[in-house]
Amino acid sequence: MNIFRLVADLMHLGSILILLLKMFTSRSCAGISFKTQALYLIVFVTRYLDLFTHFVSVYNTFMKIFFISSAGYILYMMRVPLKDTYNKHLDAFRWEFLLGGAGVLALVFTHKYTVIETLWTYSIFLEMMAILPQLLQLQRTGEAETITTHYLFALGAYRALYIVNWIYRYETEHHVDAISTMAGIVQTALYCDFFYVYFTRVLKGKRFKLP
Amino acid sequence: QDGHQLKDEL
Repeated sequence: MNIFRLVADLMHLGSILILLLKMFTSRSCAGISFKTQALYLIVFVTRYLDLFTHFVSVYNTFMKIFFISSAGYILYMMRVPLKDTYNKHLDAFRWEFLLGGAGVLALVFTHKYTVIETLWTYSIFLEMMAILPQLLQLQRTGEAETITTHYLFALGAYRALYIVNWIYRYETEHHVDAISTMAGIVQTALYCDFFYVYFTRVLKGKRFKLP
Repeated sequence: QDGHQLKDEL
């Protein structure tokens, strides 16, 4: 564990807490993509199957359980108590392509053809693209509530810090995982446009609005 | 390389 990874994980944890705060305070899930949230649940469940086979640390186990359960709870919130505030028409990304595409990539690139290993690889490729429905929704609306942009910023920062963590691990432990690194760079690149608007508008106290 | 090196990550 290094400082970059620790801060990244805490940003990830923080992003989920911000999302829950948004839902609780505004009693609404407007602006949030159900598809992206559902993809994250699939990502966590397929990646953390090793909860049952491989113990890393109490920290690691706690975080895995938190990510799976919070993702499930968010879906429940969006489907049951906040159902009326969800706009299906704005959440129009064809996510079948993401689910299928990640499957193909996993079968091609997996390190080993075992169930756990292939599902792990699937989760990496699915996470790489899971934010796309959310970004499409943002593009369609052209603007977003400030708290939603803080959520997205924390999520993007978590990904960016993981890249720094891999560079650090490469320097210190000579560890590198080509799949994680490649997918992580693509995933972080998807946030570029968002980061630009976030830094030039939201951090200067203005509303998030696409040009 | 079996890819398990980084599986202590989340």
